[in-house]
Formats: sequence, C-alpha cells, structure tokens
Amino acid sequence: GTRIIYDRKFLLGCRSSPLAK
Amino acid sequence: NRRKMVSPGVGEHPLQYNYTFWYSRRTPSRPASSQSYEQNIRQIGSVASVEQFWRLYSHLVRPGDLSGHSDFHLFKEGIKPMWEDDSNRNGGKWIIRLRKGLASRFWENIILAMVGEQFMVGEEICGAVVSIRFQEDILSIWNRTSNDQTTTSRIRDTLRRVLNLPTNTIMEYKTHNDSLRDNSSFRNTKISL
Repeated sequence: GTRIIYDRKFLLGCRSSPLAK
Repeated sequence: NRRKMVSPGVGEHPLQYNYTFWYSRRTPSRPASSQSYEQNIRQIGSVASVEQFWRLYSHLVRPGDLSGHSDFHLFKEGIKPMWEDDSNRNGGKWIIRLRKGLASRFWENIILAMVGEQFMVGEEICGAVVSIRFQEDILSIWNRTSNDQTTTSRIRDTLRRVLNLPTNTIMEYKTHNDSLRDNSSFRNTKISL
C-alpha cells in the first residue's frame, strides 16, 4: 500500500493548526 | 490490558502507524531487573494523527528539562518498549550519545523522522527512546531485526541525515539479546563510524 510520509517542515507546519491545540 | 486503539479525528492528517508515548524513571542504585523496569514504566497516551501527536507532545516536559535517571519512549502502538516484547526480541538499537543540552532538540528531530516515515525500512522501526542520565543523554532507535544489515545501515544513514550529525559522530549498535545478557542498555556496544 501507499506509505504516509511527512517531512519535518510539513509536520512543524501542522503544529500551529487549531486542531493541534 | 491493551488500551483502545486511537484513530485520527475529522480533518486531521493520519500517521502511517499509531504511536504510544511512555515515560520511565528509576533510582540508579536499584538494579534494573526487567520486572522493576516494567513497574517503573508508564503509558502517557497514544496518537494516530499529526495533530494528536502535537497535542500530546506539546504538553510533555522537554526531555532536557527532566532530572535524574529518566526516559521518554515513543513506540508503535502495541509494542512495549522492552527487550522482551515479541517485536523487539530479535532486534536491536542504534545509540547516539549526546552531551548535555542537546537532548530536547535531537529527540524532537528523531521522533518527527519516525512518525513521518523517513527511515524507509518497511515495518522495521519499533520506536525511539531518549535517556536522560547524569553525565550525558542518549538517543536510541529500536528496530525489529538486528541481523539485517541493509536495514540497520539504512537506519544509521537516515539518522545522520535527519539529525544532521557530523560524519565523524560515533554511532553504536547493540542487539537486545546482548542487552539482556549483560543487563545493560548502553555498555559493550559495537562502534560504527
């Protein structure tokens, strides 16, 4: 199957999302 | 006593695997038998998405701010951070020794690489640990199959890249069998440059 790959920059970008609070 | 599996919320970015945070602490004078180890380790919680990861991680103390002999573990859900777990018994770990002051940043980078699937070694990664000790801190990443050299080399090379380690950084590999045999996580390792 497909692997879900995220780089560091993407992950850090999600940190400020309201869903991550 | 397995906890209920978590799942991603609406609008969240799912992770390839669910992960569980654990915390352990022990008195250095007490012998580290596997029984006392299991008694001293606590589950903090599990995450299934990038957003859940940040919600949990952001509330944890930074490892560099911990005192004494303590460890944070982030393992795939269902794998206990113990040598004896079925997923670990044939495995081993890469060890990176850090001078004091670097643990928080390196821990964040190693776990972001793990949850983001940067290692490209199939199902091999089991989890990562940051160990706070008195003179140095230690980062380790555990994989399933210690005698699969293609896998262990790829993990080592990925660690160098994602942690931006200088090429002369000493990296050590230790099988969990050897750890069980000499009842020590970080002694008698095989050095690799």
